[in-house]
Amino acid sequence: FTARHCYTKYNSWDTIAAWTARIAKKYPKLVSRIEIGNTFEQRPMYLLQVGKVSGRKKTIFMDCGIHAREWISPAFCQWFVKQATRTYGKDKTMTYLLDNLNFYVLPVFNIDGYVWSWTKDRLWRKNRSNNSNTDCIGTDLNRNFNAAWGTVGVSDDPCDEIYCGTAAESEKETKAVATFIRENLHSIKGYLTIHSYSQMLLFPYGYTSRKAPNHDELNKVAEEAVEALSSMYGTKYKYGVSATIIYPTSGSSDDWAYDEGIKYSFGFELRDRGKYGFLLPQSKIKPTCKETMLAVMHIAKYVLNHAS
Amino acid sequence: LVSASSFDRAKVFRVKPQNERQVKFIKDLASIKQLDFWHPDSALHVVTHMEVDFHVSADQSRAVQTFMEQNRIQYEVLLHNLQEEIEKQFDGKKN
Repeated sequence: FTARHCYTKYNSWDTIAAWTARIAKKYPKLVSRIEIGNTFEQRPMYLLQVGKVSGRKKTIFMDCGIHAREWISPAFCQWFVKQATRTYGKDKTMTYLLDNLNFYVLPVFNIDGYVWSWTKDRLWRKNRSNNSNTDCIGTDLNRNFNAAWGTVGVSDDPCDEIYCGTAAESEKETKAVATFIRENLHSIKGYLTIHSYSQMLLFPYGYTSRKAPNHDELNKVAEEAVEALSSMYGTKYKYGVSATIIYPTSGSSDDWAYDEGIKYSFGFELRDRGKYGFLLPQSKIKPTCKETMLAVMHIAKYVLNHAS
Repeated sequence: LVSASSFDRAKVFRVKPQNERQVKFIKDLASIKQLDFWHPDSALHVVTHMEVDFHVSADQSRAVQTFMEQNRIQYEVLLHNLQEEIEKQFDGKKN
């Protein structure tokens, strides 16, 4: 319990779970831990609320690790919380943000899959449910949200990597996240989902070629966020609408969040572009997280100043 | 233990289909060989001029390579031995 957390290494789920308890205990005025449900394999899903405790505040929800093998993603969520706690009261921007905004940070969304990727199959992607009544395990949680569910860019074959499940929110993990967001919609003004790899910043929609009503605004925010990110190491990011920049898919979390009314909804695809793919070395965690922080901070400032 | 599954000599290929024929080839290949798509997420999403990265197990990689060569599909081997890359993620440090 007293061990120092290492943010420049990949951490197992047990380590991350213990860290969520420890950091909430260490910074009680800034961090609290909320259990939002359980996974298929009955692991508790922990969310960290980060921000100075005060009255009603706007909130940004950020999740990491929806796909098990994208290890840099949970590493970023941990880094974000570290930066928030260590720089609050020292860094002007972070202090301003945390005084006026809360973040809900879900460090690992697909916990069972993440554990599986550490113990059995490094390249596992889906969750570990067997809801399909076949021998094939797992649903792609990022095809399981109720956003034109099951219509485009998904598979109804449980053996496929992009299997969308038996119904929208059929998976306990999706249900837990969606329920929490629905219950807190009054305050959640921004949604961020962190993936890897490809170096992209995406925004709705993925399930249709229709533009989001505030498309031009999202495009501008994404452009500026990418510019901020690139300013640190020159890392090149593409940005734009998911359906065109990446490919059309339905049931993704960022589309769903947007349609629920969260008008600033973005998906990050972190480093790299294929040199390492899902196997990004630990030595790249720090630079990847540092540059990503700049983009996330930019979006957070924008949401704080512009969301109604 | 990082991975109980062995990825020894498993490879990751990158292909950039230049036309519809090559797109169809990749989709057909995915239907007969076990390809784990890294980007895009599935064969379903493959379109022309898209960089397509997929992982193939050691026992199938020779056959996949031969199929691509026979069909004049240009490819690059991004990762030659996945197991080594899995171990290298930790940059030599024990985790």
